[in-house]
Amino acid sequence: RTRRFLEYFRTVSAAIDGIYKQLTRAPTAPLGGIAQLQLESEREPYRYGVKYYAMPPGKRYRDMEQLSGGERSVAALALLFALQAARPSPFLVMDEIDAALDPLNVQRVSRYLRERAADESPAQSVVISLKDAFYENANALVGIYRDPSAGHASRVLTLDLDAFGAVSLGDEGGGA
Amino acid sequence: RTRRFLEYFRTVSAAIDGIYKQLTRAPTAPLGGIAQLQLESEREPYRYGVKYYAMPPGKRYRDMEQLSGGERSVAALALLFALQAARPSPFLVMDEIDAALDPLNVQRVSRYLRERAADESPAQSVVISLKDAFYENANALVGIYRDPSAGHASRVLTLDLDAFGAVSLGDEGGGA
Amino acid sequence: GRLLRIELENFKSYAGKVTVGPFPPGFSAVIGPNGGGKSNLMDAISFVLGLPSRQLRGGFLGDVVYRGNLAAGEAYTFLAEEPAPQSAVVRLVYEHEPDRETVFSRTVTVSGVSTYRVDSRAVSLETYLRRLQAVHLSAGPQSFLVFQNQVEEIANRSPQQLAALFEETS
Amino acid sequence: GRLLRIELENFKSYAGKVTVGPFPPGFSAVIGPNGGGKSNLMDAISFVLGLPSRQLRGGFLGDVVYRGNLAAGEAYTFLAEEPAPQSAVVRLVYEHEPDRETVFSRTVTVSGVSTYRVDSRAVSLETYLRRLQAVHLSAGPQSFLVFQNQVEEIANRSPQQLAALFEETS
Ligand SMILES: Nc1ncnc2c1ncn2[C@@H]1O[C@H](COP(=O)(O)OP(=O)(O)OP(=O)(O)O)[C@@H](O)[C@H]1O
Ligand SMILES: Nc1ncnc2c1ncn2[C@@H]1O[C@H](COP(=O)(O)OP(=O)(O)OP(=O)(O)O)[C@@H](O)[C@H]1O
Ligand SMILES: [Mg+2]
Ligand SMILES: [Mg+2]
Repeated sequence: RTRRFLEYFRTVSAAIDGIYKQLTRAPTAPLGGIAQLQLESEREPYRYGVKYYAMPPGKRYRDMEQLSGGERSVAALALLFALQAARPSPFLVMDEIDAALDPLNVQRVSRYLRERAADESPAQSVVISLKDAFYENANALVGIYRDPSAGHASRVLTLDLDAFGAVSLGDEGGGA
Repeated sequence: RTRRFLEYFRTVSAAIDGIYKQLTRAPTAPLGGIAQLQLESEREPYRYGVKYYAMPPGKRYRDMEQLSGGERSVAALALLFALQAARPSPFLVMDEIDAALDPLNVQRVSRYLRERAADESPAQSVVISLKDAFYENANALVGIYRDPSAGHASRVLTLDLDAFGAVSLGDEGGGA
Repeated sequence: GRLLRIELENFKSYAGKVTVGPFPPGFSAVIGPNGGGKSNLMDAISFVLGLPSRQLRGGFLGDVVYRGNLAAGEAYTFLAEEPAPQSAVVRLVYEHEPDRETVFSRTVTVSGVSTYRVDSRAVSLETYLRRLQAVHLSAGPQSFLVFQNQVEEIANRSPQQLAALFEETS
Repeated sequence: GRLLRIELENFKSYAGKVTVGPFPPGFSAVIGPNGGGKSNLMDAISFVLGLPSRQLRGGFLGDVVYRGNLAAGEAYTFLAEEPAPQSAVVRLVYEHEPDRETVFSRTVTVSGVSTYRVDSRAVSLETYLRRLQAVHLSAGPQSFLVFQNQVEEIANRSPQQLAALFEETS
């Protein structure tokens, strides 16, 4: 059991920095940030736990507690994606993971999900979001609403975005 | 002490439904929802507490627990605004109160803050937000960023939106 | 494997029979107004994957059966002359091999009693969970289901709590 | 009364002296990237209104003094040859009557010791809080300061916890 834990831990630990860099790279910070996982004890991993260090670009190391809301969300998502990279589930289902993200971080996370869908297998994800900057990068949209003509019950409409080609919603408005 | 509590409670209780309706009115629901506060006991108000009922338009009464994330945020904001209406503070400071709100609810809340600024006194508010649909309704913008030429310390830029007249950012893009 | 579609029958805000999908192999975004039913869809997915009821919002499992949206005292009118539904069903249709589907189905009554089916055949909960595990769909404290507001919580975890994330049922 | 401006000196991510404002009489929105310093501004407002340190994020009050952003081991270079600051100051400039300002100021050292001033005159904490109360700016478990993620928490409160919101210091 401990052996499987260590094996899994090492794979996740090897993946996390690359993923965190992918989520934090920017023109002003082409290298991205730094992320690291540490086992407090290899012999009793559960007892002492796993320490997670994430340093956004341009910042000195701070406790997770001292990062901002959005910085913590990006760090948490990097960890979740690293767990997935090490041991993929057939699909991911996530609910409003972009709540604390600014528009640039929203782009980075949604592009990560888009790229993951393009090159990995399996890479299916179903992600609830209220932000158009997030869902404009999806392969398909699933719209859920209350239908007054059905006693306000929930109803669903699905739209295949790939059928429209690579048009970004942001372009239509000329940069509004 | 109990007498002051009851006095304050009654004023808030009288204000809450009107404010909740203001935050939930929509073309499909011109009357808005229903909100209500109830004292479990008038003689020992602290011991038994205050019960808050909020019913979004088109829905039957459900416990606060069964409302969706956005519905709960709107209900919570109505309560905060009602407390303010009953006993106004000189200014409000709020951080990302729109995190769980869909674009229509974002509009309703930011318009409430805008209208409150126009007709009440005092009605000053300073609200942190990541959503342009929210801050486009502000009288002024305060931009806070990390300045690489200042060792990445926080710096501030202020912009008076009223100086530009009543232009909505959403119009520039022709509805993108 | 790939998720093909989710079928809901009288589950939470989904009155009658509603099919969600087909889901593409890639990245789908679920969108819509507050209170529309998006998190309820996520609850349906957790439900059909056999998660215990405390993982679903609200206390009692029988509460997930559709109850009319009308104000207290009004008659139940969506399904017109039909009585209120006594059970809810969620089916997860999964392509476990190319062009081969498995249907996982869970039903719960208003009194909170669950029954399970794999490809329309009734099975015990143990068998159901075993069949899910065989296609890597067992949903423990998994990293593949992230609930509303949970992302921030992950960042706030202690080292011991983070270690729990590494303990996946494979 | 009306908030005119906030002056920060070496408070959290605000190195050196930074003035935020002037704030209009109406609705101002604070915007910017994640990690920019927006919630730090809110912390500064709570701080200068005399809130106890547990209301500020992070454990120790002395931690709010600006500490350079450079990776551990690098020299502190923003203020070039200057040493790291040993204290942080926040001033809240308040128009308590038309065209008449009051400046509330709180300083804290890296060892966590606070001192208070009203219009540049040093006062005790008790006097400071009393002067704030006189202009209706006492910040108890108030409804006028709503912290990040707190809105959802209000909706989840029990009846007894909600009653606490009604117990305002006037
Ligand atoms: N058994 C039930 N019968 C009918 N309606 C229900 C039932 N259970 C929950 N609901 C309704 O479902 C709604 C909540 O839906 P849900 O949480 O999925 O919304 P959402 O789309 O996630 O919204 P948000 O964007 O605000 O998170 C509530 O209005 C609630 O009243
Ligand atoms: N004493 C300090 N010295 C220097 N930097 C600090 C200090 N205390 C906090 N910081 C930095 O301030 C940043 C957090 O800023 P803040 O929480 O205000 O961001 P924010 O604009 O609210 O972001 P978000 O939109 O993600 O909530 C962190 O990067 C943290 O490292
Ligand atoms: Mg939801
Ligand atoms: Mg913040």
